[in-house]
Amino acid sequence: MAEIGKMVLDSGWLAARSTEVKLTGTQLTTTHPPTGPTSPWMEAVVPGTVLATLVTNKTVGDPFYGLVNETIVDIADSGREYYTFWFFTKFQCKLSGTQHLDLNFRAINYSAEVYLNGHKKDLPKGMFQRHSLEVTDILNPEGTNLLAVLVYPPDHPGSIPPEGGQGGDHEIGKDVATQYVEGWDWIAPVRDRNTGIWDEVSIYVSGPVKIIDPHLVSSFFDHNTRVYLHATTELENKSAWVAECSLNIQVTTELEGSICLV
Amino acid sequence: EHLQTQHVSVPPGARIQYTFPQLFFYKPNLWWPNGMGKQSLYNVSITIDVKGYGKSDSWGQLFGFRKIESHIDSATGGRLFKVNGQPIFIRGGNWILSDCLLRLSEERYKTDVKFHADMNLNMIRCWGGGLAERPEFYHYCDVYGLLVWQEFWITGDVDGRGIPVSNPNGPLDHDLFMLCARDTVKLLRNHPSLALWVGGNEQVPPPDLNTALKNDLKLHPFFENQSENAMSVEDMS
Repeated sequence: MAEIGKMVLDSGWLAARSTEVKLTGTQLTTTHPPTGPTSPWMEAVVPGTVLATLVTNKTVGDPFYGLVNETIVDIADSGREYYTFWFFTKFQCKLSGTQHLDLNFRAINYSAEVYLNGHKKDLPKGMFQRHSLEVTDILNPEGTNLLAVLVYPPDHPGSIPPEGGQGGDHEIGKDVATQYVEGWDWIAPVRDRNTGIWDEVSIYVSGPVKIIDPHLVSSFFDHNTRVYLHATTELENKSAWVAECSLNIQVTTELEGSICLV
Repeated sequence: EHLQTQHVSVPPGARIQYTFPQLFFYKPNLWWPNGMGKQSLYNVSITIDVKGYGKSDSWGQLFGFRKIESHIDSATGGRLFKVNGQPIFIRGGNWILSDCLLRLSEERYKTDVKFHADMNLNMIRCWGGGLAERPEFYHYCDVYGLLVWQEFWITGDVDGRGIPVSNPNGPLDHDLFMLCARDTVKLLRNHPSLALWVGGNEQVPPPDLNTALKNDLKLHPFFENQSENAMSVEDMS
């Protein structure tokens, strides 16, 4: 029985440029998984961007030094496919009868295809939204799961005019994504426009009923001496039967100094 | 003493919204910005047990009791802030993001945010051309008392200005913009340091987006109507 809660997937990731991988996502996550950081695969920085992975593997210079950024090909010149990358990892998970597993991406820039054990799921566009995939039914029974994510850059990466300027040619503004990446008066253009799995990836084990996005609000009266805490949450019952639940809320304060709780 | 258990029945396959009866606190330790007092934080935990199964899920969040108000001062045109009824002189820092390869670790955020507190600042403004900052950033703003002014992804340079005017109507997909904005609000809304949502940098978002943002972010009518001296049921008891 897997423990209830979150497990972050932030190690053991591999990456490869999409144009250098001749396999499909289904093959990568069933019959032909990459065996390790052998070309075209390399160790990947997740969470991070494609450029973070390339800099870590020294396949490009570090844009933070000197004029190295000028030596890195810009997406406007290379085309979007040059910065379209596969990310691959494995994870262990064995559920018991009525447990459920979600695969969560807290943010991806800009869109992606997810393959898990040969099954494909498309992630919608947008740099600033979370994605939660219910994957209980597509887990491998013996526990080892193969995950591949094909990450696409923003739809409108734009190009940088010779004179530079705030936001380059402003094309990036057509997408829901960070705009500084086309360069500003205080920063040079970011060559991959921050493409990548840029925030936390995790798997989350829950029982039949799941707590989703609680909202806490406080209200104040009598000069802050009388205070109320209002809590609202969403609950999702993933089972096929009515769930009779005990829902508990507890508020405790950090103990200070030598005070101890008996 | 702040423990409450409710019985809830959830139909098969359903997703419901549940609100606990409000929890009463007498003189709780308040959360204050850097330089005004302690950043008192409480552990709020919600757990759910299912009959015939046991513990099904749990959730936790550090929460601070604070009331943040702000309004445009008619005399100066500037925005005045109050925290817990006390006016505060905002000493703010501009924030774009911590690393342009988005190698954003907890350690990095802790160092960056503590640096701002050590500089005696009490607000960080997250610029609209950067990111909606991450929960770890907000956690350390909660811990060190930095109020956060968080802008959405509209900038005066890229949206609706210039010759010729670029992106006069903002991003192409307004539904996607609102989907991202709503999900970002859900991700960050419980942090006591979150002080102000702002439509964009030096620019008002396109009218439909601005109206939708204002509508989604206005105070819930329930809190508008509560009179200052209403006694609640548990107070009576």
